[in-house]
Amino acid sequence: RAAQGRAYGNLGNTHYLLGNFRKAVRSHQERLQIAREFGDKSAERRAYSNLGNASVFLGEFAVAADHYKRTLYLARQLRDRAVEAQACYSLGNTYTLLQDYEKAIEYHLKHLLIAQELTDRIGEGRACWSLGNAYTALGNHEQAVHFAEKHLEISKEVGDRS
Amino acid sequence: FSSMHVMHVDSVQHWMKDLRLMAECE
Repeated sequence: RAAQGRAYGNLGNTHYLLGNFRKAVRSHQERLQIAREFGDKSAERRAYSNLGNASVFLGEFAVAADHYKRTLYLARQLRDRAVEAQACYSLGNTYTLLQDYEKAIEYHLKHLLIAQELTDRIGEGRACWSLGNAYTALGNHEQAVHFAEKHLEISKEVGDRS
Repeated sequence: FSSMHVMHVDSVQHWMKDLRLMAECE
């Protein structure tokens, strides 16, 4: 049963990379079920991340947000700050796709805080970039310019010319 | 921001490009 779980996970990833997102979802749901049977929280967390990602490419953004929220909850239980940051970043982007900019900002700010805590300047730069766009969408140009300036400063520091 | 515009938010596009190759291995 444990090997079946790993095989379903790998099958889900392969379908995903081939662009077969429906099949990827089915495999990752099987993987999730087996992870739960074993109480394997890390595998459960991975399955939710993979399900969230596949749902984005199916255009099912609300479903993706639910999967990413489960990822976030488990990342917190597992005390994995890097995965928590990644889940917040995914949620920020997914809420942007849902055009819920207040929620997008809420999660991008959470991502920003963790990136700062982990001294992840590239993550911090991405958070500022995303926040600038979300504040622009809301018409809050003062905050938008603040984050665009932060994004520029960090991009210069890390040598990212694009 | 229309729904079509959302798909073209540069930071979201950049994220989706990375996401397309992101598969968390067993």
